[in-house]
Amino acid sequence: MGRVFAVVNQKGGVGKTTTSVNAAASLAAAEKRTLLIDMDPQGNASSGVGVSPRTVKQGTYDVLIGRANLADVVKDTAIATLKIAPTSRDLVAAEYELIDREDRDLILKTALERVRRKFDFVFIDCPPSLGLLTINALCAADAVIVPMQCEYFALEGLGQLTETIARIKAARNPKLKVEGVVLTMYDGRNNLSREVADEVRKHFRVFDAIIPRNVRLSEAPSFGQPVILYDARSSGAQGYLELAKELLGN
Amino acid sequence: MGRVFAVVNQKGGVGKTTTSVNAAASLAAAEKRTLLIDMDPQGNASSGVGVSPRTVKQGTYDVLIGRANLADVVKDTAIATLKIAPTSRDLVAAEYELIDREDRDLILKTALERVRRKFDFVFIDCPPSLGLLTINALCAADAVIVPMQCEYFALEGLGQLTETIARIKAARNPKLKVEGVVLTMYDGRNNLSREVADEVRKHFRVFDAIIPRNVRLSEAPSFGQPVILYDARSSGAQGYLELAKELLGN
Ligand SMILES: Nc1ncnc2c1ncn2[C@@H]1O[C@H](COP(=O)(O)OP(=O)(O)OP(=O)(O)O)[C@@H](O)[C@H]1O
Ligand SMILES: Nc1ncnc2c1ncn2[C@@H]1O[C@H](COP(=O)(O)OP(=O)(O)OP(=O)(O)O)[C@@H](O)[C@H]1O
Ligand SMILES: [Mg+2]
Ligand SMILES: [Mg+2]
Repeated sequence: MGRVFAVVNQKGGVGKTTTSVNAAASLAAAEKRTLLIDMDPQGNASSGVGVSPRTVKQGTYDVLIGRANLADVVKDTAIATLKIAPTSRDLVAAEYELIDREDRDLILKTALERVRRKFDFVFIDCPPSLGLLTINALCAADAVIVPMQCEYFALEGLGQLTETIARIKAARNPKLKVEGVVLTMYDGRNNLSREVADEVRKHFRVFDAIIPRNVRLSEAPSFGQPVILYDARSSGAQGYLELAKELLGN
Repeated sequence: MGRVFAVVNQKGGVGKTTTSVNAAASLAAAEKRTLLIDMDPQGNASSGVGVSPRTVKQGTYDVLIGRANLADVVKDTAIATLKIAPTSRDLVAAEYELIDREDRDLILKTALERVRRKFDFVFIDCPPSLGLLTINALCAADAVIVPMQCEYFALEGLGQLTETIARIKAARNPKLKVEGVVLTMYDGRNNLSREVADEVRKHFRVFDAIIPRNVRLSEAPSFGQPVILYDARSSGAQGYLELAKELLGN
């Protein structure tokens, strides 16, 4: 029975997709059977592994509205042990279409029950909000990975995030815990990065692996590749390999 | 009659709040009466001008659910000619509470009618989504300013954004136009920045003012100040002064 991680932070642009794609790809490279689920209407995780959302006929949207099983929408990627459940364009509409359903929080959890035994790790990439798509991920997950830029605005949002996780844990998913915070785009030369990192360590478990700011991480998606395929020797790729080792060790 | 700008991009972390706060502050510094409206539940624009969302008793949420007028919630900032309509914590709930109202798209537009003659410029900071809060801003605005990081994922999202703007223009707000794209966190040394900028210029009007990556822009919010007060000589502050000049000239 694999471990299911929701990669969540309502603050935008903190590295959720970059962490989902590259942590998943690093575990897959270590021969672990890994599934990446794209719950963001932008579809960045899908295009980050070479699957363009515009070309997807059935995706996570179809699973949420009950038109397809998760197993039906899973696609291959360039890494044999890495699969993706991609976003299709209409995922944007899902939040409004599901709002009246009694079980609206638990749809992904139920869909995942049927396939999770085929994978060692599952990563769910979430949009920058605490709406229904992220709630579904939190209800389906064993643990939460919180990517966090070392910036002031990102620090401000942690309170709201903690409240939401506590609410889901109490009402829907008692086993849910915060696996840890991943510091991303870290620049050790700048005071703000160090000050914010020190502040976060006071309240959360922070992974030892720190992801530096590294342009290779932002170039890789334009080739539809995880960074481990694009430039395995880069500091960005090394950071995510370290993170994968920590996740394996827990 | 002032000009109303919606600052929109569903991609997270591209500089929407930084642009809203600092373009508004630069125009206010040029003696223009300016209103900043925070439509993001994160409340970053509010704290960016020194108003903590936790302390706000009545904010944009109260205006949207009809409990207060916009004029009631407007607060002063450290710049005499800059006012803020801040977020209160419960704005997160607004999207679900308003969903059944017939006029749900036009609530902000109606609220703004009563106060807009008091201001020369209005900036509406939006959350990283194309949901009801952003739709309200697009219906209330004269024009859209699109902050854009020169990165691949940010480029991918422009199609969805253009579709949404066209839909609102056709159905709700015929005068709506794209004022321009502001390139943010620009690093001329890196190929990706230049390639993405060239690509954007093919499809959109791009402001001459380019905002460089500048750590002073990310330090200023921790002091609750726009960058023009925190470090007016910084390259970030200069970039936003240039942008303000362009907006004045149009
Ligand atoms: N360590 C890093 N170094 C340099 N660039 C990075 C790094 N991590 C992410 N990026 C780039 O920064 C941008 C934001 O990252 P990403 O899209 O992964 O964040 P996100 O949290 O998923 O955003 P959203 O809130 O829109 O979903 C992307 O263009 C990405 O390529
Ligand atoms: N030109 C810049 N140089 C350096 N840092 C910047 C710049 N512009 C913004 N930042 C920092 O980058 C982060 C993202 O910017 P900001 O929060 O303004 O984006 P946003 O689009 O409003 O994000 P969200 O999608 O969460 O609303 C912030 O921490 C901000 O301080
Ligand atoms: Mg993302
Ligand atoms: Mg913002």
